Formats: sequence, structure tokens, C-alpha cells
Amino acid sequence: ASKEMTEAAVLLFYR
Amino acid sequence: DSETFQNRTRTNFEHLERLRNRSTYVARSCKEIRDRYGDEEDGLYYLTTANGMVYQTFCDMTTAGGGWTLVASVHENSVYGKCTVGDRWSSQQGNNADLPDGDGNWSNRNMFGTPEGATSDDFKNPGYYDIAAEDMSVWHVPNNFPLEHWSLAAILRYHTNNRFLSLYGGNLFQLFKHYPVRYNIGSCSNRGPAIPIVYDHGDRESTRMFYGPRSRNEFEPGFITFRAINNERAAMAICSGVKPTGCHTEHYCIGGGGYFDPRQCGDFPSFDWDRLGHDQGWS
Repeated sequence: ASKEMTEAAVLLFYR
Repeated sequence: DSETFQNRTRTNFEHLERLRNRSTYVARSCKEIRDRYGDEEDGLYYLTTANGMVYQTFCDMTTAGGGWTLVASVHENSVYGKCTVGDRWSSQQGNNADLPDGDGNWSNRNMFGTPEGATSDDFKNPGYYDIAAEDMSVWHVPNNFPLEHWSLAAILRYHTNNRFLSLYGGNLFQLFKHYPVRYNIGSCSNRGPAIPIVYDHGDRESTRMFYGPRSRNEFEPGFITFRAINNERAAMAICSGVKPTGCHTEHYCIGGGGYFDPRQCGDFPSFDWDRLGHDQGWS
């Protein structure tokens, strides 16, 4: 995958 | 004069009420804070669980009407570390078929990290299992960005709007009880739900381009998918932004169980198969 993707945290929200 | 005095007193009283409400921990979600107290500012708020446990988290009060509660973050400290320290969303105990659930954090009440550190390390708070939610929102934020810049810095932001979580118990804790993130639980055809998304930043094309050229041929952008299983029967928790149409999901889905055959184990399992950042093969 791209470096941008692997060096970004995945934040999960609920509503 | 007395009118000014009364207005000022009222304003002050309202302000105190807001502070009191924030510090007496009467809300279980950011949506409740927004609905009951009309708070519309993004930032950190106190929440409480059904059992009275108090915790602080980030509320997105802006996106699509606001009221979004941050409950978790998946952060990759080293894509080269394979199920080692920091791989809390797969396994920190090595690539091991005898530990099919890995650390089990997708379906337990363990918690870790801090909201302010959510882009620098893994994060999970009690909201993950305590909140009864309808929809999800996902932000991909470059590592180490501070909270006040998350929204602007994000490379991808989207949310669901069909209330799918109600069908699966109201949160991921319950959803993953229906669809365990466990090695050898099934085959590639036993994938969990794929839910259509609404983009808040980015689009289908930019989503496609975040993944490797070969990955692009085996997913459809515009979805979030849960509990994908690859050819080698490894389970992954979330395919962010995409719906797999093939079985090499270890290259574009995150989180997982405790075993990936042969060597891809990790929170971002095999995003580096053809090395990182070269736009070749699966990378």
C-alpha cells in the first residue's frame, strides 16, 4: 500500500 | 443596568451548567452531549459507561450533523514488525496458529492509549463496547498529528449513514462476536458485511490509489467491510474504504487474528509485500 496509508493512523468513531 | 446584569447572570449560569454537565459525566456518547446540551465544539469531553466508569475522548461535533465519538485508533508503529510489540489489533505474541485470536482486542473490554495520542499509538476506550451506535465514521490521519489538526490533516474521511450497526448489536464489540476475527474461522467466502460509505474527504478514486496496483484489481471502493478472510484463512477486522472482490485481503485490510500464513502477521498485515511507497505489485 502507499506510504501515505501505512503512515496514517485509522481513527474509528461511533454515532 | 438590571437587564444587562440579568443577561450576564443568565449567560454565566448557562456556562456553569455546561461545565457542570461536562464534569458530572452524565453522557454516554458525544451524540448525547450534542443532543442534550447542545455542545457543538470539536474536542475532548468526559463520558461515562453504564457501570459509571468515567473516561475522556474526542468528539467530532461537525461532520454530517456531528455527535461522533472516537472509540479507537489503529496505528502502525512498524510495518516491518510482524505481530510484535505495538500490534495490539492483531497479536503482540508472535505469528502463532495456536493463538488464533491473537490479542483479541476486537472482541474484549481491554483498553489502551489516550485520545491525544491516538495518532501516535493504538487507542481503545470503553466506548468501543459501551456505546449503542448506529453508524461509523473513519478518519485516516497522518501519524503524530495533534488533535486540533486531525480533521484538516486527514488523507481520507468518510462515514456510513444506513444505521447498519443497529443490526449487529450497536458497536464493533458486538459485531465481531457475530464475525470473530480469528484464524481459521472460515474461508474467503465467509466475509462479514460490506457497508456503503459517504465521503467527507476524498473519493472512490483517491481511495483506490492509496492501495497497491494489484490490490486495486480486487476491491471495489466506496465501502467499509468487516471480518475479511484471505486465501490462507487469516482473518482481518476492517477493510477501510473498500469491499474485497478477491481473497488477497492481507494487502489492504487492517487488524486481524494471531496467525497469517506465512509471514504477514500485523495490524497492517501485508501492506509492505512489495516494499513500501513504490506503487508496485501489492504495495
